[in-house]
Amino acid sequence: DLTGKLESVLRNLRGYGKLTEKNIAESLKEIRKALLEADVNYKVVKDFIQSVQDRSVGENVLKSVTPGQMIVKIVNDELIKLLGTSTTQLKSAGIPPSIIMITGLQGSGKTTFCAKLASFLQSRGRKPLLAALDVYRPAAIQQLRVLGESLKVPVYDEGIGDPVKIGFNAVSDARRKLCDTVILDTAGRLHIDEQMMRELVNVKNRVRPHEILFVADGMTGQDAVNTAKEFAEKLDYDGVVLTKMDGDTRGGAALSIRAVTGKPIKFIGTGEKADAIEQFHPDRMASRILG
Amino acid sequence: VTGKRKIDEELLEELEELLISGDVGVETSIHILDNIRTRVKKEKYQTSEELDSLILDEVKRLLDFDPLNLPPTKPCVILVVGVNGTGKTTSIAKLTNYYKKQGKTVLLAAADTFRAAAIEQLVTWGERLDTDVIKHHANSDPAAVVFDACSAALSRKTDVLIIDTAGRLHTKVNLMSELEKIYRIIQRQIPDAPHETILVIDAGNGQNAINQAKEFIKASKANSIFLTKLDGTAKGGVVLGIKRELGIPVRYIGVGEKADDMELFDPVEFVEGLFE
Ligand SMILES: Nc1nc2c(ncn2[C@@H]2O[C@H](COP(=O)(O)OP(=O)(O)OP(=O)(O)O)[C@@H](O)[C@H]2O)c(=O)[nH]1
Ligand SMILES: Nc1nc2c(ncn2[C@@H]2O[C@H](COP(=O)(O)OP(=O)(O)OP(=O)(O)O)[C@@H](O)[C@H]2O)c(=O)[nH]1
Ligand SMILES: [Mg+2]
Ligand SMILES: [Mg+2]
Repeated sequence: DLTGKLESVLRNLRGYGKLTEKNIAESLKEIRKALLEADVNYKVVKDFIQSVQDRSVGENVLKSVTPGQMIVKIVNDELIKLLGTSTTQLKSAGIPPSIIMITGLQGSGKTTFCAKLASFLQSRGRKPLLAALDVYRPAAIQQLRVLGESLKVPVYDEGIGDPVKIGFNAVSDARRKLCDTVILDTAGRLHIDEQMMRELVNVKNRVRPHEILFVADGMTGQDAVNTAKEFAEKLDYDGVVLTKMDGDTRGGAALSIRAVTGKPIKFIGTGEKADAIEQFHPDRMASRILG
Repeated sequence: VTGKRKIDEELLEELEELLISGDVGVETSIHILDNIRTRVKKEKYQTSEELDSLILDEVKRLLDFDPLNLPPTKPCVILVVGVNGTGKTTSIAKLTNYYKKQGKTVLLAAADTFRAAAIEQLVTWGERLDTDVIKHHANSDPAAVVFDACSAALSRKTDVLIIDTAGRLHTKVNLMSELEKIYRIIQRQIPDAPHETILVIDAGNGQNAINQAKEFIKASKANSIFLTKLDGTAKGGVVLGIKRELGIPVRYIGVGEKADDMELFDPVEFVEGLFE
């Protein structure tokens, strides 16, 4: 564990003196290794280590804590600061329905998250409608229908059609059904697929969602910054969802995405069922990343 | 790779950044850089091209693999496993297409009875590829589907039986023991089966893929990796760590969402992609 490693690296610094660039160099190497092993992006780690060094150098080593504990506390505080605040606030409409658009790479957990979001809103007295804008993946529409049925949430689909039209018509359908929220499930796509990214921009421009979320797999490695950044540039989404966090991934992608895009992480996926959704807690995420 | 002519600390740092940015991981990157340092001390080279080819060769060596000698007996049974959303079902469509093009008969087993519309997804692929799918209803016992599929493959004398399983996180003990049970059923019904257990890994995954590989080898003797979504910008470098620590090679790669978007793994191309 990191604290243990730092304790042994810094054991000759106990009880006196200041932290200097020289005497913490070894510790910074250990911290860098821990963050890279946790899948935090290489450049994000570089900047982060610099900020830890800036905050540590000159600090007096107190008698009451070990230097290792001091550095870990600085690292933990800096991580929490960088990871941002805890919020599940979703933008909503002055006049219903509110429209939430769910986007991300293939297989990240979007369709499952749409069901979780519908269940989350239902438990708060809202009346959601699910819209099937994935017209490509075999049985994608059936998948959303099955999920909707199990939650008693209506599903709007037009089979294989134009996602822009489907999204637009789903909103009219929501008004007819007196649903106050429309959740748009979109097909997984690569950030470098120009045609598919343009489709998302067209849906955004035509259907005008109030909230756009980027759903990312919690096991994503160094590539997290590329995908998150490109989706942010094209869509300027409002928040991030990190899925499959019920495994043992350290989840460094959370730090990478937050550092590079500045977007808040709003939800965590913690399982396959519709209730497996949690609010993001930066302090818990920080200790998870540090291992 | 580097346009440089000599190994110095700056070059090694550049290489380390390339490797780690490609998800090769800290330990394996250190291992590769140490090997390069050692080799450079021993060998004479003049040009930056020679240095480049030394570096590429050193990384490629880690990925070399022997072919799986699949038996001529029928059916050849392929079990497909992996964590959620990596591309198992789609990769099975690609393998079906690959074997059919070779003139082989293929049978599919829809043993993901849990996820919404998982059976329908495989059935749709089966229809597109004119291939039969053994299936039960949703939420039925996956072991029963596997049992029936093995019997069907035997009685039909099918060349290749490919079994689709539900995505499962390797940390879920009950799901991993379900997989062990599926493995035992296959073993009992067909001698030497499963002949290949393909672990499907998403090229976008980071170091967690090593833990995935460890557990899936334990539960289902995974002996091949199908590395998917290499048509994105992720490099999939974690397979170097998996090969080094656990010995299983990549044999197939996925480069898109269609049935023909599959290639046999080429270590040279992979390493060139890593250093792009
Ligand atoms: N364990 C776990 N599995 C999850 C979680 N979220 C989604 N999954 C699973 O991940 C797999 C992929 O989920 P989908 O919802 O189909 O992913 P998607 O992003 O809609 O996929 P595409 O539409 O093909 O891009 C499924 O097996 C889900 O059950 C999670 O938080 N934890
Ligand atoms: N771009 C790209 N997408 C892929 C590739 N392989 C699979 N996909 C996509 O990834 C998503 C998930 O694929 P599935 O085949 O459903 O994945 P799975 O592992 O069977 O998912 P679960 O059964 O839910 O665990 C789909 O949208 C596929 O089209 C690939 O090589 N490249
Ligand atoms: Mg989906
Ligand atoms: Mg599947």
